[in-house]
Amino acid sequence: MRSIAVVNQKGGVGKTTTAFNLGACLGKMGYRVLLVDLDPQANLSVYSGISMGELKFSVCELISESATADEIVVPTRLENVDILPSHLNLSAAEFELNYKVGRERVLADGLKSIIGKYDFVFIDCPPYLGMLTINALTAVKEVFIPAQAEFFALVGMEKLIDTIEIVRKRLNKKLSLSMVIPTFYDKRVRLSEETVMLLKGRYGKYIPKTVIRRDIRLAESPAMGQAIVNWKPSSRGSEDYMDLAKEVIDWKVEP
Amino acid sequence: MRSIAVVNQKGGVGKTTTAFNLGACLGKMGYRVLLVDLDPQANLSVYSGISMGELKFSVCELISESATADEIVVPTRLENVDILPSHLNLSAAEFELNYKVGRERVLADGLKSIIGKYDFVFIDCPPYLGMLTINALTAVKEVFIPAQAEFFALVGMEKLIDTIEIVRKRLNKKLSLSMVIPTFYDKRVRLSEETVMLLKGRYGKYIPKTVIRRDIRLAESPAMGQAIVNWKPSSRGSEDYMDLAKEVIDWKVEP
Ligand SMILES: Nc1ncnc2c1ncn2[C@@H]1O[C@H](COP(=O)(O)OP(=O)(O)OP(=O)(O)O)[C@@H](O)[C@H]1O
Ligand SMILES: Nc1ncnc2c1ncn2[C@@H]1O[C@H](COP(=O)(O)OP(=O)(O)OP(=O)(O)O)[C@@H](O)[C@H]1O
Ligand SMILES: [Mg+2]
Ligand SMILES: [Mg+2]
Repeated sequence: MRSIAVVNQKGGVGKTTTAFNLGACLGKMGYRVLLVDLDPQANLSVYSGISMGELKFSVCELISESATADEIVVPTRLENVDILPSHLNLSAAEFELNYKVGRERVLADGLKSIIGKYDFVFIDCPPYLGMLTINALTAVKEVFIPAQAEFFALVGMEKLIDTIEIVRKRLNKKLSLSMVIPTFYDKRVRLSEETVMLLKGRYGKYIPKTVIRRDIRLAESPAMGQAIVNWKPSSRGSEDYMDLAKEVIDWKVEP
Repeated sequence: MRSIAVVNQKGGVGKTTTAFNLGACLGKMGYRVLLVDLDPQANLSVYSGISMGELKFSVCELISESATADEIVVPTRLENVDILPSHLNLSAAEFELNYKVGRERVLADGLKSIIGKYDFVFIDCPPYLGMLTINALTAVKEVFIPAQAEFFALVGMEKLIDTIEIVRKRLNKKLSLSMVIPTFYDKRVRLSEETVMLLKGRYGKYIPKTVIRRDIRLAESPAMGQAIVNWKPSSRGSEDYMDLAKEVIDWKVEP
């Protein structure tokens, strides 16, 4: 069972798009996937076809320890992919969480009863290093960092790497950085090429062969209510996430 | 003196790019501009040429009330534009802020001594509706919402509008939504056109004539260490922010 937190405190770099489309591709290949939407903005849940108004429970109840993961989990519109959906009340739940004893382990404990049923668990995190992201890092073994191939990509990376190290030391010895995935790559744009070079120079061993190219189909697919691999299987976005999913399956970081 | 919070809890929609380039254009026209970087990721400060290691004080000291705005303010590389820069410690300062009495007014109080010296004050906010953003909303009269012309743009808008209303009722009677600015507009992309139509349908009276088009020069200009209006004055990004700045000067929302 591979458990992966998709993290980057920079906004709009493709965390949700990566969690959703990797999940979709792996589900299509027959793997059992659990998505966990840990963002109060609930984009991943919306992407997955979840209707907030019809939810009995959400990941808020897991954080407030008032329902079990089995009671919360629901299927998504993707084959073999379930989700623990988010809800707009998650900001309030995060605020409360700050006061609990052992507050960083609440998610890890809450997930114990169901993660054994899945081959892959992806936790989509919000764009800040708060208590929800710390919970995600405490609950998983691997970290995937989508890094937009633009100027500010490198600015926050060091702080993120330090945070991973602090969580590893104090809360979760099994945690390690696994992949740094360049996103929004556009070969016509020199800045894009230069940023990927810089990322490879600094994080080479974490960077897969596949980079995710900029593809308007990826921006359009949430509006279509579909994963790109189902809606436009021969698009760049679909090819890239399928190729990335195959790399994820066999991925091992050199020590 | 126009005081403006640049807000959107969605990540990567152009908040920092808008605060910086509007500030640059207005400064170029001779207006005195103060930028306030309220994001722990400090992108606006980096954009403005501030070197974190050389700072004596930052906006953290304003939030923790251990220095005055006059002691913190520094010039930027733009003419007529000063900044209260951020610092990576701002997340810790935000956490402490949650426990202060009158915690939503700390920024408003701290700014009182210097905002009278400026024609425009722009506060750049992080991508979440936390205590820093609430402080920004409590300190200003106007809210500008950059809205990326893509699917998730509308998903968080209602919550943001509700938050503005709550702050207006309980903390700041002078606060009002002033502009919803479509960003990353790309006329070749139907999704872009459709999202702008939806935004106009719902927020018509807040939407300026000028929309900000997608322009790789805008993504490149932070790496160039310059505002686009100085580096590539005839680019789309430069034209759009100049046109938007002119609309900002005369802007009035119909009641
Ligand atoms: N490779 C791509 N090409 C084109 N558009 C993309 C690509 N990846 C993501 N997008 C679009 O860019 C926007 C931002 O992506 P996404 O929401 O996945 O980022 P995020 O890191 O989850 O953002 P946030 O920090 O707000 O959670 C979305 O509108 C998405 O559809
Ligand atoms: N109109 C545009 N065309 C092309 N690129 C743009 C445009 N506006 C902004 N960018 C680039 O898109 C990225 C996101 O923009 P920006 O950092 O301003 O968004 P933000 O809302 O401040 O993000 P965050 O939520 O992380 O604070 C940056 O790399 C920026 O240079
Ligand atoms: Mg997201
Ligand atoms: Mg920003």
